[in-house]
Amino acid sequence: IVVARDVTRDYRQGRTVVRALRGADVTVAKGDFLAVTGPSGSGKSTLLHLLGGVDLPTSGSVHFLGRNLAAMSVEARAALRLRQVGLVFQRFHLLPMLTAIENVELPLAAMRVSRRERRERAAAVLERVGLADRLRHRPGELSGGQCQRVAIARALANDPAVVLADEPTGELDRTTSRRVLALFQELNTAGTALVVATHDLELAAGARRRIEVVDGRTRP
Amino acid sequence: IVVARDVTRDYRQGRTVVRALRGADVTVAKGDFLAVTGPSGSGKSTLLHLLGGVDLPTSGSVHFLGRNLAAMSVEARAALRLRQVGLVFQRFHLLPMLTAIENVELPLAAMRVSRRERRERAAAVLERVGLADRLRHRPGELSGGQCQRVAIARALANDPAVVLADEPTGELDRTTSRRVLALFQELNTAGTALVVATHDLELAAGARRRIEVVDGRTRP
Ligand SMILES: Nc1ncnc2c1ncn2[C@@H]1O[C@H](COP(=O)(O)OP(=O)(O)OP(=O)(O)O)[C@@H](O)[C@H]1O
Ligand SMILES: Nc1ncnc2c1ncn2[C@@H]1O[C@H](COP(=O)(O)OP(=O)(O)OP(=O)(O)O)[C@@H](O)[C@H]1O
Ligand SMILES: [Mg+2]
Ligand SMILES: [Mg+2]
Repeated sequence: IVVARDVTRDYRQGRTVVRALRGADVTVAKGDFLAVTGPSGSGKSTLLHLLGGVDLPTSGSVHFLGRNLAAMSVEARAALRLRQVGLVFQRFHLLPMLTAIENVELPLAAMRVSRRERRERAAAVLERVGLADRLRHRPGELSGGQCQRVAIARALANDPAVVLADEPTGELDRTTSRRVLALFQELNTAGTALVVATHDLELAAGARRRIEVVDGRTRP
Repeated sequence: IVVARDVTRDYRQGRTVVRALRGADVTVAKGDFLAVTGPSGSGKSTLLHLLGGVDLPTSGSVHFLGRNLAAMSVEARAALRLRQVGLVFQRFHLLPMLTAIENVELPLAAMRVSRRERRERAAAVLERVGLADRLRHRPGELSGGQCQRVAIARALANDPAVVLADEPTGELDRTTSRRVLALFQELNTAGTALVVATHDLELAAGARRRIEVVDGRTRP
């Protein structure tokens, strides 16, 4: 589904260059469940953003369902992402003025889903992450772990082909983290591909395979 | 140093009341190192905010060095916090327009510390958390775990009497988490009291004692 070939990502910082990714190769196949591990600052988030087309590489290429992301317009990439990708950002990026259920409904609103079905789907996935009694709370009225779970629910709402989750259990207790892993495994069994960047070793062990990112490079 | 007696914290949500804390008792003594554990949404952040005077209880009392926080003005509480408390927020609350070192210097600027000493102290504590080569990066130019470490460094910069850290290792790999624990233990040995809300069982085990928060109540 997604193929990253020899990608690099540089950031210019004044006169220096920060080489966030120095050479990464990843292939995400249909039904894959890939854990991405590695030290803080090694390049995991950068890699996930490139795989989802949220960012473009400095060199190398990323192909999504055969299409070169760098050859698409911003709008075309956004439309592709909306239909095919579910992104759980490390910083959540929830809209503070919307309630939990409204945040989760957002990706569904752009698709041809009736208003009632949108609400039912959003409520169902929020209930899967244990937030049935927090649907009308806004992010400022939720705990850190509850916000994280809203971000997860939003990524799953439009039933994407691939879920890219960046540290999805960083704020969760062990029991809730296991519930999230079980949910991910269930989706994977049903055909969803997942790429999860994580420091949570139990979550990484629950994936089908694993790659490590160290100092901007992928291994193996 | 800090004593919370039978504190509760309610939030009004339309016509319902969310009882974030239903009854908590905590005593933080000089030189204490207390881990606060419990499920997501159980009330840990709420408790830490009450201990630091960032929030006030609905009922019960919180005394800081013998002074009732609810009897102080907003300015007096803020001044007390600036001198005596180091807060690591679960959501970091870094200033996005300031660099890492400027964010860490901020609490020092309000004290009688020379500009040069401020810069040296901030650089030193950032170096302690492995960010010596990221001093001039702004939060948007840092990884999640790097931002978390800037938030930790900022809490330690003014050498407070008590550090209240809310999930300080949620975004960190195991190696970096251990480095943070070692730093906390070192500060504790030197006389700083610490209260750490965490889902990280290794970090909790590295504290001197532990209380659990479940459904808004502390145990024991
Ligand atoms: N402003 C608010 N309005 C309504 N409810 C709130 C508000 N802030 C927090 N809550 C609720 O209070 C409860 C306790 O929240 P708190 O942030 O203290 O939990 P926590 O133990 O820190 O959780 P986590 O481990 O996920 O960070 C949660 O169920 C949350 O939904
Ligand atoms: N906009 C930017 N400008 C400069 N450097 C950046 C920028 N964004 C990221 N970096 C650097 O690129 C490196 C990789 O960042 P990335 O966020 O991918 O790390 P990560 O593996 O996700 O870390 P963590 O586990 O802490 O989330 C980091 O060292 C970071 O400081
Ligand atoms: Mg990251
Ligand atoms: Mg919390």
